Amino acid sequence: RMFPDPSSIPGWLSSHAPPGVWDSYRNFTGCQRGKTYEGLSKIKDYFHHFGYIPNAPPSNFTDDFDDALEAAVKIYQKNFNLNVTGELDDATLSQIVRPRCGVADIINGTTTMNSGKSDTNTTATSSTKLKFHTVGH
Amino acid sequence: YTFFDGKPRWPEGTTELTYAFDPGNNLEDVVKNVFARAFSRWSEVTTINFTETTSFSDADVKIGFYTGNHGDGEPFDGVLGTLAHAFSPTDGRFHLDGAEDWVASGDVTTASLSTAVDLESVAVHEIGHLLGLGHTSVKEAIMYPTITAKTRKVKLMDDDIAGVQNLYGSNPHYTDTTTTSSRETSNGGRH
Repeated sequence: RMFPDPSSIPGWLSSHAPPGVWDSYRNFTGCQRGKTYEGLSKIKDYFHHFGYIPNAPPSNFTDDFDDALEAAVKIYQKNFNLNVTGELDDATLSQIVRPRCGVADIINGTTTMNSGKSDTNTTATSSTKLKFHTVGH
Repeated sequence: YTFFDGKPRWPEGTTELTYAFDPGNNLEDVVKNVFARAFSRWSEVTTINFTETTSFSDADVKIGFYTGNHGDGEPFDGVLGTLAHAFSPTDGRFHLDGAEDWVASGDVTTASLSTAVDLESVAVHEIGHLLGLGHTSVKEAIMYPTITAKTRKVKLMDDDIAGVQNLYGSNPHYTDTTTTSSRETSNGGRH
């Protein structure tokens, strides 16, 4: 839906805003490595989509909080300047559910976002999405 | 700042790129003007200018609003979540999620709808991808991957400017006025 300006948003609509598609991820706050949580595979899908889990299994992701997910969480936390705990803590989930660009953050398993210096010339090398970009043309 | 794999860019010597809107979207001028402003923010600092054309098929940059599966293998997901995506040079595709509550002008921070998203903020970010920039960890930069609802963030930061000037050089008329924050206005919004 397109609104020319904020005042053009109908009042009735304001009280019926749907939840964001990722809001349910907050239910995974506090999940820990080594345990299984129903629906956790969706978080893995998220991390895979944005390049944090580079290799997708031949079948769907499991609901296990495994080493791959912990590693993904740590890289994500580094990229977004969060405390690197490897846990799905409140700060990390709050960042994850934010609306974002669909282009991936990670290329070939190498973090491209947090080079440590804002003026460092860092070349992204690949990702699920970027691979699609480059192969597509 | 970062670049895409292989540091793709528009060909050496490119000074002008054309853009067009998917005619199926029937966008009003107020919306088209948002994109014009977003393009101009990048043109002010680098050597590439953008010109609207009516020929969607021939345009260098093709802009469209779509929902769900829309043919590029990257389906949109509904309200919030993924807002938009754009492709690295010289692909030119620039897609926005038609399910979002886009606000084209005015102070989005006053929107009564918690899911309102400032169109220009997202457009400026995606144009960075179209030019060849990847994501950055600099939170204040335009190329930071996330943006909260009801937030406006349209001014290029030093990190963004340095990145695009690395690719295409500086606009000779550009005067560096150090940008300390890319947010014109913001509030907590939904998140």
